[in-house]
Amino acid sequence: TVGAVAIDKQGNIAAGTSTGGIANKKYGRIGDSPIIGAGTYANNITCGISCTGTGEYFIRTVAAHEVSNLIQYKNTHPMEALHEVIFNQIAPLGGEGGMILLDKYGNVFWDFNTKGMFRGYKKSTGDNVIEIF
Amino acid sequence: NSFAIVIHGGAGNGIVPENLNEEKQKVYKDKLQEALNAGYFVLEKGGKSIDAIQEAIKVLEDSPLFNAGKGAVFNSEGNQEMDASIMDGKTLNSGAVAGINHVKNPILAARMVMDSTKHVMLSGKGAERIMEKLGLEMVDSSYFFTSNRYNQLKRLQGNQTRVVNTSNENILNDNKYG
Repeated sequence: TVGAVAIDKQGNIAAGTSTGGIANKKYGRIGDSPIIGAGTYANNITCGISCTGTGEYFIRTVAAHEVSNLIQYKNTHPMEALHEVIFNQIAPLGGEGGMILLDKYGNVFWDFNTKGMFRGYKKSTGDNVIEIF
Repeated sequence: NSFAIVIHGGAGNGIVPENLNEEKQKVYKDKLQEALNAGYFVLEKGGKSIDAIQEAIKVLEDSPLFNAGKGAVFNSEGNQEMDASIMDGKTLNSGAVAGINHVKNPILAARMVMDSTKHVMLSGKGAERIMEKLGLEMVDSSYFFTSNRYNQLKRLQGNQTRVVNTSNENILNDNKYG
């Protein structure tokens, strides 16, 4: 699975996700990536999010929208919101994966409960980071 | 007027140093950097975020390194079925496709659903028929094939008939099927 979130000079946020799904999946199985609110979400009011992992759990927890709601309605810090959904909502169900988040201020956050996640960001401030583990 | 882009190429328990030596890590990092640059270029010119993420994801779909587009994993019947979605934070407008395997860049199909239909999600043959009509680049499904992914499927299915070597954690982690 691959994904991207961006904020442009007008302050508009967009998010996208694309995937082949899970290896050896049943014919016709659909995961969270094409489901708005589960694997992909963007709202100028809060943030943009793209997810990767065992999609069934991201669907059941409506993961991306849940993170956005925690930020919007409980004023939760984005890092805390990501951790809450990944580690306290998805992991107890047996799910694994990660999320990238870009908030309306252009701050980048990511979290995952697997051993690694291919990820990176580039900002107009000059920051350019790429990480794997 | 600041701008930024963040990307991912997937998360998994197979992404561990013992599976990815320095050389392999550099190959992945170079491709991630190429995707970041493609999206950043759009933003730097004052372009829209929706176009920036599309360009970044296209780079990753075109690379056999990642599970999307070329290099997608195989389903239990030995076929590839791809899904994608895109969302605009200003209008909440969204597009998604599911279960397609003849559109070269699934993220472009999701964008086409968002911009050119009144729907949010289209799936399978219906989605592909509309994409062809709208002029999206279509390919034979063999375009997406990589032996790496096919061997991964065979390994998983082989394991399903054999007792899994539970002492090897990586093999165990690759078996998400109980």
